[in-house]
Amino acid sequence: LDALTVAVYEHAVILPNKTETLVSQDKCPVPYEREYRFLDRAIKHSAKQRNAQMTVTPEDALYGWKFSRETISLYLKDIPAPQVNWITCQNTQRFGYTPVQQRLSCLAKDNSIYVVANIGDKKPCNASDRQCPPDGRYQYNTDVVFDSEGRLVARYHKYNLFAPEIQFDFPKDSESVTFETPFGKFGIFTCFDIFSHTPAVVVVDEFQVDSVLYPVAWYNTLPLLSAVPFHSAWARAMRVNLLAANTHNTSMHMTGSGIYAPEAVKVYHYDMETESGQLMLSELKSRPRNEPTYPAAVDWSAYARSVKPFLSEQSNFPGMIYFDELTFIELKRNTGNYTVCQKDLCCHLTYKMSEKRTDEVYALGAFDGLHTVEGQYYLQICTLLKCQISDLRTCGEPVGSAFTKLEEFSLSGTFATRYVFPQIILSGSQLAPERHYEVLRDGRLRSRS
Amino acid sequence: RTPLPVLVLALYGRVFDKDPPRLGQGPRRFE
Repeated sequence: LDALTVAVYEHAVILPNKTETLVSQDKCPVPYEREYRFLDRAIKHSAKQRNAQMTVTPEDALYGWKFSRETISLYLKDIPAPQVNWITCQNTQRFGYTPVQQRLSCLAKDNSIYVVANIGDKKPCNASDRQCPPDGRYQYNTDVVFDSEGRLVARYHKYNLFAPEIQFDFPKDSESVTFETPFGKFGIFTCFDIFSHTPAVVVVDEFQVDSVLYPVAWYNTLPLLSAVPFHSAWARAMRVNLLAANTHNTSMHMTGSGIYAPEAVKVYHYDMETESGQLMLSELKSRPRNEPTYPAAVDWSAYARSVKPFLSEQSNFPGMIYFDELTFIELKRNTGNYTVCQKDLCCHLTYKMSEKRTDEVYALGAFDGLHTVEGQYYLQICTLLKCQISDLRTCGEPVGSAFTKLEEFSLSGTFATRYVFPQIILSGSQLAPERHYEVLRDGRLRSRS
Repeated sequence: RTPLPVLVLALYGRVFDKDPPRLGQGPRRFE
């Protein structure tokens, strides 16, 4: 099949009160019963009414996340490897009592649709394993995929846990989980994994998947780590389809799901106004690499290394973005050329504003260093951003609206990596439509003329 | 050409060669 219709469901999970007390086994289904009904309805609708072939649901969508290691353990079951070739819905007791897997399998089978969900896997261990936790079990944040016959075809253990996930264990080894379908090759990983070479880059570059399934519980942190801009940029730069399903929880700034192709954003959803979930669907090319529209590889530093830095009499100043200290320079006029450097990275900007408002301040920033807060990962960033207020000390702080308009821009940098994710965020946290900008093969992010 | 009310333009680069062995800090860091 050349194309497929996919669905992504942003689910507004109701979190239980902080679950610190153990519950009896017979009460296990209760916490996820409501959540399951929502997922069931969304998946049935996408299959029956919209002819989708696959639905992706978010990380933590069934259980929420306010658990200790002990309290979540009762909800976890052993999830076998897909190699056992298990149609759970038909052979329900083969691996013991597994009600959640059974329901997901039957949902997939009865509606002839691939179902992607995030649950938990529990694996007993003993003292012969020196890394076995004291309570005698490993607990993994786990994605599962059931095919349209209800067969378990993928099981992925989240490799890079986010810091507060104290209820889960890190897998010892990374595994790249992929599976073939009539509509292309798929890979899967979860949330924080996207920052890591393993598994995110490996599954794309070495396993050559066509599409990535991506359940997340992602809280947005402007200016650079908001779900929709970052995930769509990742799909563009990695040149794969990305099906990103986010949990919806506005109090934790969790919203932003989408279906992203290498050449274009197909559909996205961002809603900080309501507490409702959202189902979205789109058609995708099954094998984007074979398409004439497949974007060429970008040499991200080619242009920036070929030009001389723009000289300026203005002073640089420091500013923080998500705990990283950038070097900034203020954009003083309606038009201009600026260069700002930090360590080995120099960022060049050429721009023209149609009318620069006096109460809005913009700055060009550079960062070249190791981020060390919720994880350790090395970044090189070039960014033009609006400062929160006219005080330069607020440059890098989150801001929601802008009235100054850019007519022309060209941003580039002397990057020492081929993994660069280009983002444009407009007033109201909206994405810029692709017709307004382009990424050139020499690494310039440029307005379209 | 439509002028855009831009909040952020960014080129967000990841230099995997300079990463420590494992990205996540996990529970131990927060205990």
